[in-house]
Amino acid sequence: MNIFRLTGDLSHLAAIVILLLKIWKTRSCAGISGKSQLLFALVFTTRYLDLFTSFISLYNTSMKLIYIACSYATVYLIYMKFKATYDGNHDTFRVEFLVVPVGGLSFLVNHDFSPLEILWTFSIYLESVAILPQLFMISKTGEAETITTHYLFFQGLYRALYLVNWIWRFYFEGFFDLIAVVAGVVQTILYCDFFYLYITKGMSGCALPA
Amino acid sequence: EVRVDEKDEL
Repeated sequence: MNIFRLTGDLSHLAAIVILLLKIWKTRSCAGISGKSQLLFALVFTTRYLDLFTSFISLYNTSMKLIYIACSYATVYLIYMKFKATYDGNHDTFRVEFLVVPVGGLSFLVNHDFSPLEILWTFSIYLESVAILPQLFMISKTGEAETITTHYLFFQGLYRALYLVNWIWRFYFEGFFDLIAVVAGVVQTILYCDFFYLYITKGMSGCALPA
Repeated sequence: EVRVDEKDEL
């Protein structure tokens, strides 16, 4: 565990909690892509199946449980409790265009052809593109609320910090996971446009490029 | 090489 990894995890947690609190406090999920949140719930579910098979540390287990619980709570708020405020008309990204190719790729390119490993690989690939429905939705409506931009900032920051963590681990621990690194680079690149706007527009609600 | 049963990252 290094400082980049820890701050990366905390950024991830911050993003998840920011979104959950925003929906809870405003009693509304307007501007939030339910499809992205469903994909993230699927990401956590398929990645953390190793909760049943291996124990790494108390930290590892608790964070996994928190991530899963929060992501399901978010999906529940969007599709059940505050369904009336969900902006489904603008959430029109075709998720099958992500899930099907990602599923195929995880069968073809993985560390080991076993069910758990393929599901883990699937989750890594899917996470790298799971934000696309949200970015697509923002590009359609042309604007995102300030709090939504904070959410996106922390989501992007999390993966960027993981990249630094992997460089650190490569040099100091000899650790290198090509699948995670390539997917992490793709994921971070998706946020670059957004990072630029977030910083130049004074971290307030801003229009994003189509 | 990554040992598939020892994933400590989230």
